[in-house]
Amino acid sequence: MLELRLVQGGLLKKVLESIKDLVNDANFDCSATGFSLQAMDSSQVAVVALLLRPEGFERYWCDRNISMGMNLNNMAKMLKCAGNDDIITLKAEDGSDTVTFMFESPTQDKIADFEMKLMDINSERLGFPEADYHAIVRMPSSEFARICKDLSSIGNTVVISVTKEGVRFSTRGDIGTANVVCRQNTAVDKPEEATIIEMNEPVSLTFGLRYMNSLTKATPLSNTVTLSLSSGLPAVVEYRIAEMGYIRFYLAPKIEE
Amino acid sequence: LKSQARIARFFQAS
Repeated sequence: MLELRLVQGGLLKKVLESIKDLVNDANFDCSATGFSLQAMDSSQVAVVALLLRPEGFERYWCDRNISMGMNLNNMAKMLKCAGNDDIITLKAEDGSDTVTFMFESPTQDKIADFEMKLMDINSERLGFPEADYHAIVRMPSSEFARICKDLSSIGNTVVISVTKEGVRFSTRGDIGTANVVCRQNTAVDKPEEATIIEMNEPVSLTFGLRYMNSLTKATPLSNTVTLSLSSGLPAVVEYRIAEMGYIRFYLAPKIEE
Repeated sequence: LKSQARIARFFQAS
């Protein structure tokens, strides 16, 4: 059986909000490594990888590896019924085709349980190749989301280029062009406001803004975002979830025909 | 001309 008690229940709500538009159905895997998910978006352009480590849970009990297939829209509907401050517990009995979400208010005066049907999902485990990235950019997640949103009102794709100058986000559309350059900036009051650029060699990749905008829905999970870029490889857009793990999006670039 | 790559081409299924 499985029982996972997460005091910061709001975090699971945010996780679902950040992936439910990208992925319809996915297997949540529960093992000694943690509560994880790996899924490809329906248009096969992006992969989501989530890990919530056992240490982040007040109670983390699963006596064997369990994979639970869930429709993420339905799961999001259920989690929307939990308050942002609620404690969320997931429970599943061995061999059961349902999972129960229990929501407790912080003062313990309201307890709700929602039972959701599980589904069978055949999904291949993907092998993520080890890569040395040409450039790694860490920046405030809100700034990255703002840039993607702004550029998507001008064009459909974004070219992300890292040079000695900084990281450049460019787009082009019927009404004109737009360029936003962020330079390395570590002279900030708080570390999460810094922009840090590690460049081994210059890199320039093109991505669909629709996907970029979709994955910036993870912004509430972390103050910072890390972009790892290499020519001809998917970008890795990572939001670290404080003390618990991460949500990573692998986004395929557009390639020359 | 750039076309959208499918993500699977980058990952070996394991």
